[in-house]
Amino acid sequence: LPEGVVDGIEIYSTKISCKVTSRFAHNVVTTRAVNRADKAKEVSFDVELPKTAFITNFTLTIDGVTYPGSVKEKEVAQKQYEKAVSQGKTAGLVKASGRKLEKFTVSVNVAAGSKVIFELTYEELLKRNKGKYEMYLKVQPKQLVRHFEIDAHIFEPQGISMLDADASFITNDLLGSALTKSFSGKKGHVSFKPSLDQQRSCPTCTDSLLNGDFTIVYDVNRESPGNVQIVNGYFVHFFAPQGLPVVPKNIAFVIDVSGSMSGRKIQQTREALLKILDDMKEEDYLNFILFSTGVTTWKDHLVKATPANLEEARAFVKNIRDRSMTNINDGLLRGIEMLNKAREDHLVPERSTSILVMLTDGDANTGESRPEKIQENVRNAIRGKFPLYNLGFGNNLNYNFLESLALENHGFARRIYEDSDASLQLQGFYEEVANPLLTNVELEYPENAILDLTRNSYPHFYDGSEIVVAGRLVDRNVDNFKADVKGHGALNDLTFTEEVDMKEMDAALKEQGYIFGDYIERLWAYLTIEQLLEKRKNARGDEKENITAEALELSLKYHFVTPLTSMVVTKPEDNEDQTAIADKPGEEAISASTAYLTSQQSSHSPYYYVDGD
Amino acid sequence: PHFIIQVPGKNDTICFNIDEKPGTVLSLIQDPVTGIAVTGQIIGEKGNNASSRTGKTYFGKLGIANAWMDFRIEVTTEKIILGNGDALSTFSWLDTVTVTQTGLSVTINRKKNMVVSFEDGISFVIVLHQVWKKHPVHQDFLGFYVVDSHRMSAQTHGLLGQFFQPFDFKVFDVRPGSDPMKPDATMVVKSHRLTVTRGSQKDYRKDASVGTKVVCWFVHNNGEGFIDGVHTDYIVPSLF
Repeated sequence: LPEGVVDGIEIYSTKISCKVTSRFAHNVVTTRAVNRADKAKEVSFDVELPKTAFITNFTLTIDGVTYPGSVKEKEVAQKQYEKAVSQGKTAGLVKASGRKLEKFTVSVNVAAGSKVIFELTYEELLKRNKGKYEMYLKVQPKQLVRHFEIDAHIFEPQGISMLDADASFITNDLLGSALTKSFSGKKGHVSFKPSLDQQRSCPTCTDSLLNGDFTIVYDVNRESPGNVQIVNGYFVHFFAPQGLPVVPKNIAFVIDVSGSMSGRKIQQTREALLKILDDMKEEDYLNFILFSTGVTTWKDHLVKATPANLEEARAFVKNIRDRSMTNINDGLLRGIEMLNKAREDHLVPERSTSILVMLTDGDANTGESRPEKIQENVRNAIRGKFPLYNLGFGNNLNYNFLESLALENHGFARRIYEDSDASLQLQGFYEEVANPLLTNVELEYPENAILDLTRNSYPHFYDGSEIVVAGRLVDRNVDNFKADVKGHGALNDLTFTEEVDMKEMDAALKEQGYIFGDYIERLWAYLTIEQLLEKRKNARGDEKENITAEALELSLKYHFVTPLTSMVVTKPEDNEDQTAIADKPGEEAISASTAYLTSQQSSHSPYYYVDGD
Repeated sequence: PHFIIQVPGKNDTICFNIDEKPGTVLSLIQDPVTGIAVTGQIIGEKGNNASSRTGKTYFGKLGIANAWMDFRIEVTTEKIILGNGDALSTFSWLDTVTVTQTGLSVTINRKKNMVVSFEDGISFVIVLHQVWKKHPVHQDFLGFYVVDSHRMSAQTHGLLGQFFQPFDFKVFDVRPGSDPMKPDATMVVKSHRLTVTRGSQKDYRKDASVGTKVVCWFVHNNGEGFIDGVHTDYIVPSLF
């Protein structure tokens, strides 16, 4: 057998091509294989892509004939799918894979001597976290690949300040030499191109060493706090000031200490809280509210994070023990009351920000346990005055409830995976929200000059993150464009202004056009859909219908596979039909695979689906 | 650096230079009543290339502080640092930003100027003068202007501050000087009789690159006789 041929199938090329322009990543994964056997063989194509990405295309080319995907409304595609399922013809889908990824899998039968090309395209907006953008690629070819390549080109109009790439599987100098990374000015490039020999797990092995995470991280120059880019009538505004003092925090930790937290979970919670206490700043105020069947607190009110108080807090945390049931409602209401009272009684500095963080591992099962009622109580108690962040520990919880609760109170939810690094995950979350530089951030644009603006109001700007707002210009031929960002800092109120000269912008565009010209429009569509889908989670009735219709229209127009759409690929095949569905799994599907794989004789034209749930 | 004094109540201007070594910090304004103090650090030319030296000096760093507000601003040609107690906010000359807090507002106008306005009506304008980055000799420097200086107290001192209150001077015996375009004259000010030369300087508040010509009487020898004491009396150890 020629090298790289396993069970008759040679995968002679796999290329992951990434083009990033202004944080918007366009990735194409192409695998080319040939059936060297003397009979038909099944060839599989697996790609793990970030959960935050939207698939935009999948094509299958067999012996030079390409079968392109088409995005359809999920309901329409589902009917086709159901028909296919009833005929026993499904063959591919996406399922959740680990913490960050979704796995796209397709298999196809290839005749002897035939070639097949799989090409999957997905796009995502890279989000800045702790001062850098991270692009995450999972590399796991099933066999040695003659031409394996990751080729990433990054173009950032602000200029690239740092760029790095690392692979968890690079263990020696030989493989290290296959990785090159460089950046200069606005352009960055990462290439990973291991030879066949470099891929071997040992000099005489036929199995691949390439198995693990490949990450590219970078950041851009921030000579000014904001950057506005305008292309083809669409604009995007990136805002990430630095050098501002941290706004003091008033933070109430509402911790679930019910029986289900016993053992490792409570131990990891204690560890994380101790680490968090080490990171507290003296200007901050804090308290711990523990809930099980009842509610207990460390102190009656928030206290300043003085060294003496922190020492006392450590002793308290070390003695946290689990007991009885889960009363989320009372725990949260107590935390909210404490934060409200601290503000009303002027116990905390006027220029400070309040944050409520809840950690729970299960559903409410005592006190008020109806999720809708808890949501109503919490909503009425917070009244939009501060954000609620929910950390869901483990799998036995109603994550949708926690997410919905957090979203409607201007926060977000995060899963804490029950693993050896759970305390690090908790700490990591805290680090994200530990350094608010601005509160009540409003991004304002000329009235009557813009349309279809994405979210432009944020309760906090956290150090190391970035606010992104996109929209459409009413008049594409305006001479200049102005954006104001207002926010409250630790000591003063700030108004940042960004002015764009359209002539200068046009000149800059000529340079960046080589990547892909409509990136801002697609970025705007991505961001709009993402925010609509989030908003939809808490919407009811007509509002929900309108949001759904809007998100669906954009998903179809921009060819995004979202929870509202499906992608269908049809492939005529002699005597055999196959249909694949790839769901975009929601959080609920994390532990349950929704994969189906069957095939049978049929005379119908088969089709593949890629869809979101 | 050049100093231009528009004399309150007189339709005339007096100017002088202070020539000191780069790194020297001068007290420009010191008002014990409002608590406002302004200092400036001198820069010269790039590097130490003796053959290229023209001896010209400028302000490369300015310090504005208000002791009563525990507030200070350090302005360099690169960045602007606002300090409230121990907390620092850092901005760049590429920002367009307005910062407001009780008793104060600071506006940075990208690459042009910044305005520091105190609640009692005193405003300072700092102009960024940019030169070609690769210029072999010159480097960026700062201009400093005081608006509504009369709002400062009568006790205000410093190389600029001592002139915020009205004072009298007389100029007479205008005669040809060594430069035919710049006549000399005799000035009587603060009981001193000085020889001054008609010259001009530029006010860059409105346009940092072109400026507006200001005709003035130039006092020689580091303002000797015009300023209280001698210029070295105004040297202070640090910006704050």
